[in-house]
Amino acid sequence: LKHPLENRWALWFYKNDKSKTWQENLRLITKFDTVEDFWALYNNIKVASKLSSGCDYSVFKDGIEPMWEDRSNKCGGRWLITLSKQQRHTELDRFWLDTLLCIIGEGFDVYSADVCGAVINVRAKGDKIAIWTTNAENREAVTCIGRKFKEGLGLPAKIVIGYQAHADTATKSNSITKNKFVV
Amino acid sequence: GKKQYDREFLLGFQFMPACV
Repeated sequence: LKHPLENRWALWFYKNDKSKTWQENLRLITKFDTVEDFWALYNNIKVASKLSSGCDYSVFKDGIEPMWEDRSNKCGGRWLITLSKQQRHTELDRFWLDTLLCIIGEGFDVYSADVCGAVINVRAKGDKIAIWTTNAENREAVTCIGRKFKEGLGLPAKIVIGYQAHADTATKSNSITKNKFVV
Repeated sequence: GKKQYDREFLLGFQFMPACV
């Protein structure tokens, strides 16, 4: 008997091919809804640190596409962890796995319902991991999720992480998006 | 009830054989 997860999740893979559109580069790989099927998948794909630059993994609840435009995401935002180049070799894979375990295990108390998914961006200038939530105005849910996320990754209290509304990221005029919340 | 699993519980299944 397998151990059912609260939600069914979908793994998406993005590979940057400049001859194609952003949406054409995004592929749904597979879905899983048990602990055992999660590991069967995780143990058989490349760890994030071995992906080429420009690739993403996204793990989202079934029915939510990993893009701002999805109706579950359009009013939401993300808790963002930015990593240094060195951290790719020391912490990236553990951080990503712990992020996945937080979301599929519903580790955010009553606020797990606000979680849409998680994304890892592998980039030459610095990798990023984010948890996306559905409503950037739900202060209580957003801050609780942020605190649990930090805890789940074992980040010390002195490290501050920020939450950015997708609407602000989408309309920014430079590479800096203001933080709506920090924990 | 809600199916909540903590990190240690989930990690315990990583290398479980699929069939026993």
